[in-house]
Amino acid sequence: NARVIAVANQKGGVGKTTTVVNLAAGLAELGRRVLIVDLDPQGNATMGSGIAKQALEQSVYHVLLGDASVEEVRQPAKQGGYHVLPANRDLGGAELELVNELAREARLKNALSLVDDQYDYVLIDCPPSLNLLTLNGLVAANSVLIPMVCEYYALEGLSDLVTTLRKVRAAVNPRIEIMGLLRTMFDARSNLSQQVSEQLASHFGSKVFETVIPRNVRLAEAPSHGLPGLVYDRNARGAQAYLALAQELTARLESA
Amino acid sequence: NARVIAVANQKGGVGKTTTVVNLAAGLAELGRRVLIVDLDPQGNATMGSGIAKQALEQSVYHVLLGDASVEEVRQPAKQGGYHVLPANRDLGGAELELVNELAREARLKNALSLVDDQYDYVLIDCPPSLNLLTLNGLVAANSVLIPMVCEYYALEGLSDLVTTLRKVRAAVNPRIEIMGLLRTMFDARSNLSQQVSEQLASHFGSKVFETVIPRNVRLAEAPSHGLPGLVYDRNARGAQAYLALAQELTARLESA
Ligand SMILES: Nc1ncnc2c1ncn2[C@@H]1O[C@H](COP(=O)(O)OP(=O)(O)OP(=O)(O)O)[C@@H](O)[C@H]1O
Ligand SMILES: Nc1ncnc2c1ncn2[C@@H]1O[C@H](COP(=O)(O)OP(=O)(O)OP(=O)(O)O)[C@@H](O)[C@H]1O
Ligand SMILES: [Mg+2]
Ligand SMILES: [Mg+2]
Repeated sequence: NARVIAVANQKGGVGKTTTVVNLAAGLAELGRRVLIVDLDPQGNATMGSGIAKQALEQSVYHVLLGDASVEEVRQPAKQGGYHVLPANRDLGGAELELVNELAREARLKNALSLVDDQYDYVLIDCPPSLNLLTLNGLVAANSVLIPMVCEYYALEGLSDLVTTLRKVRAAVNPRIEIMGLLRTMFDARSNLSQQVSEQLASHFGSKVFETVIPRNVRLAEAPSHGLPGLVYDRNARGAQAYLALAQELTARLESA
Repeated sequence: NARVIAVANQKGGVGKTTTVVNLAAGLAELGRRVLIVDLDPQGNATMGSGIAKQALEQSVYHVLLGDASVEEVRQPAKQGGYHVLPANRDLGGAELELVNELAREARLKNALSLVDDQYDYVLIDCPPSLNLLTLNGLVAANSVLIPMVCEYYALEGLSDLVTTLRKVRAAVNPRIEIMGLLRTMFDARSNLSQQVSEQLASHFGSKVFETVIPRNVRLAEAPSHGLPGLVYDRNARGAQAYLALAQELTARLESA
């Protein structure tokens, strides 16, 4: 069965989308069958995978409202060897539209259960919020990968995220656990990064991935070509770090 | 009367909070009376101003629900010479609680009108979303300042923001206009930054502030001390750029 991983952090701009797109490409390179679910109305994971979000007739929005299935809506990434359940601005309306619906936080989980045997990994790109969309991601997932920039506001926001996870575990999804915290855009020369990194290690211990993603401009250039960094410039430091992450993650999950 | 400015961009991590806190300190240094409204459940502008968000008995949440006034809830920043209408995680519940209320998008506007003569500037720190909280900010404001990192996803997201502004102008707030786009965390050596910056200039012309905020680690260090960059390390490049922004902004707005 598919391992479903929510990539979440309500702090904005910490590398959630970049992690989802590049980890998907890395896992695909290791021969795994991967689906990305874009759960952000910004549609960045969709565009970053070379899919024109404005041209979509159906998206994850229609899947959440029960109007279409995952199989009908998913598309292959332009390159990278993985599938995408795409999103666009329509998704912005889902929050208010789902409020009075039955099983509003389990919509994504139920939809994904129908394709569970078709994928080895499902990576969910969550929006920068602790709203009903992120909740759908946390209910559908077995575990959470938390990208984090080693700066103050991101560190300070972890307690809200951990509190939300505790509530989700108690109320709707007993199996959800933190798979790991991933240091992104890491600048080894900066004292701030080092200090925050040490605080992460003391709070979360071995939950912090050994793989560290460096700041690398090639990762920021790749999305304008609709490509993962691993396809755009495979030998760059950023892309290589995401390949190492894919290896660390499969070693953690598949040998357990 | 107060000039009310919403600092908004649904793209996460583009420097909204850093801009609000440092622009407030810069305007205060120029002798203006300034109020920050923290409209983000992350409560970053609150913490960045030295106010302990977990200790708040009342916050902007209570103001939006009509349980308290701005005067009852606001507090002075630890340093910096401005006031803060603080936020914490309670605010996360406001979206769903306001859905069925009357004038749900005008709650902030109505509350601020009662203190309109006490401030020269009100700066609203919006969350990274186009939700009811951001809508409250856009309805309360006369103009919008859009911080932006010169990278692809941030550029690509501008069309959604501009579309939302057009709808707000047509339906609820005819006076709202884009005051300016502010380039933040700018790395002059990067081709990507230069290219995106040129695209901004061709789309938005003189709406792009001349002041550019460079990437400067002192700005990222300041919040852990609960201080604006202008107080933490006044002579650093980042702080000086925000002082220049305050001067450019007052020249634009006050001579018109
Ligand atoms: N390791 C890296 N090095 C350099 N740039 C990066 C790196 N990771 C991400 N970026 C860039 O930083 C910006 C923020 O990253 P990204 O959009 O992936 O974060 P996010 O958490 O998904 O943001 P949001 O909260 O808006 O969803 C993007 O412009 C991206 O291209
Ligand atoms: N000019 C700068 N130079 C260096 N670091 C910066 C600069 N501006 C902001 N930062 C840091 O970058 C991170 C993102 O900035 P900030 O939190 O202000 O963005 P935001 O748009 O408010 O994010 P969110 O979408 O989560 O509300 C923070 O850790 C901040 O300290
Ligand atoms: Mg994202
Ligand atoms: Mg912010």
